[in-house]
Amino acid sequence: IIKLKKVSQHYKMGDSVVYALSEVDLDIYSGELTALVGPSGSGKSTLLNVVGGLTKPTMGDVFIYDTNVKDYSENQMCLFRREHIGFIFQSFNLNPTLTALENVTMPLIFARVDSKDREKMANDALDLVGLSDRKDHKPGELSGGQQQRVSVARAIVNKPKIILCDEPTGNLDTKTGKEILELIKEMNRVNQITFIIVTHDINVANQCQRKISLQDGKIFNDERN
Amino acid sequence: IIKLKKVSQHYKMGDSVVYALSEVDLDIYSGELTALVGPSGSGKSTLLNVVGGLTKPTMGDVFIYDTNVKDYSENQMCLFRREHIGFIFQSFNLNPTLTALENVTMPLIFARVDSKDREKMANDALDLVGLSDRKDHKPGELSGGQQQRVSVARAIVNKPKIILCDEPTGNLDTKTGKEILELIKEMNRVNQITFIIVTHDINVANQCQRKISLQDGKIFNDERN
Ligand SMILES: Nc1ncnc2c1ncn2[C@@H]1O[C@H](COP(=O)(O)OP(=O)(O)OP(=O)(O)O)[C@@H](O)[C@H]1O
Ligand SMILES: Nc1ncnc2c1ncn2[C@@H]1O[C@H](COP(=O)(O)OP(=O)(O)OP(=O)(O)O)[C@@H](O)[C@H]1O
Ligand SMILES: [Mg+2]
Ligand SMILES: [Mg+2]
Repeated sequence: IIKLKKVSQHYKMGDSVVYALSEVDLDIYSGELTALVGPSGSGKSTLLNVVGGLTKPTMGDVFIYDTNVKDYSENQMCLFRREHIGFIFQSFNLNPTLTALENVTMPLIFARVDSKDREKMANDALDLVGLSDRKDHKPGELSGGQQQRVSVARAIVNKPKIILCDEPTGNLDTKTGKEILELIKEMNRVNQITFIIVTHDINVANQCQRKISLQDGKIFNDERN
Repeated sequence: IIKLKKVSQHYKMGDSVVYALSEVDLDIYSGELTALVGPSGSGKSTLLNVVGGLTKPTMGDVFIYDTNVKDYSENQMCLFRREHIGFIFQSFNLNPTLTALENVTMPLIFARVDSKDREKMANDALDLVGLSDRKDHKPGELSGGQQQRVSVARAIVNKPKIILCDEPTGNLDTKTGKEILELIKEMNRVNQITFIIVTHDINVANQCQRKISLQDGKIFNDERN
């Protein structure tokens, strides 16, 4: 459902160039649970942003459901993303002026979900990540791992078809991290949601059906369990 | 060298109260390498902020080098921290308008280090965390793990006596995380720097001499290897 063809991403820094991604070919199939691993700085977040349409690569083509992302305008891409793609960011990106509940409700407002359904869905999502007792806290009144979990709840609340997770358990203790991974595996199994999970945790990677390894902006391994 | 006596920290939220820390007694000795573990939301970051004088607890006393922190003015505490305490924050807290090198140089400017020494010391610190080739990048031009490593370099550059690390390897792959931990262990051994490391990584905790476990704002275990 997502196809990358010869995708490259580079940044000019004064006289030198940084190649974040080099000629990446990638096919993601519907319903897959895929881990994306690799050293710090190898291009994982960049690849995830390209897959999710947040970054237009400097070269190459990205197809989502067979449509070339180049043919979408900024607005169309934005609307498409809101409907089909959930994102868990490496630095959470929560709105600091809104409470946890309000942050989780945002995708439902964009999707024009009815206001009486919205409250139940947002509360359910917060409950699934164990934060019902923190729903009125703003991000600044939450611990790092709690902010991470609000960001997970926000990504899943509208059950999008594709969820892209940039290190979703990096700030969580082992037990809480396992609970979040179980939640992801269940949504993959029950709702057939496609997941790409960037992770540094080998335990998380080993529980995914497919593991893509990145190094210096290139895919050098792609194995299935 | 750092002593907490019956320290409590609570936050009022509307009609309810959140107890982030409850009557914590803690003695930290010079030269110790201590891990601080516990579930997400258990109070680790709050405890680290109190130890480092960044948060004045709602109750209890904090002594650093036998002086009660209450007796310091805001300014005195600030000067004291700059000279004696290095901090690696859970969300890095880098200055987004400065390059990696400039961020790492800041503590040296505050410590009135001579400008020709500053450049060498900052470059050495970036080299120790493997980021010499990224020194002119601003935080927005760095990966998550690279930002984390700049924040490590900034905390160690002036070799403070005490370094407080809030999950210093959370965004790093296993190999890079090991390198950072080796760096910490070496500075503890060679320079006798006191470290308190909040971590969710059991491998990191097992390599420390002392392990304090927190749960619901209370210390329930304190063991030495
Ligand atoms: N300003 C605040 N107002 C209200 N509650 C707060 C505030 N800051 C922190 N808390 C609460 O205090 C508790 C402890 O927070 P703390 O950040 O110390 O946890 P932590 O152990 O570092 O967690 P993590 O491992 O997730 O980073 C959390 O339950 C959090 O919701
Ligand atoms: N705006 C930018 N300008 C210049 N270089 C950049 C920019 N953004 C990212 N980079 C570089 O691109 C490379 C890949 O970055 P990316 O964030 O994708 O890495 P990552 O694999 O997610 O790393 P981590 O595991 O540390 O999060 C890094 O070496 C980084 O320094
Ligand atoms: Mg990243
Ligand atoms: Mg914390």
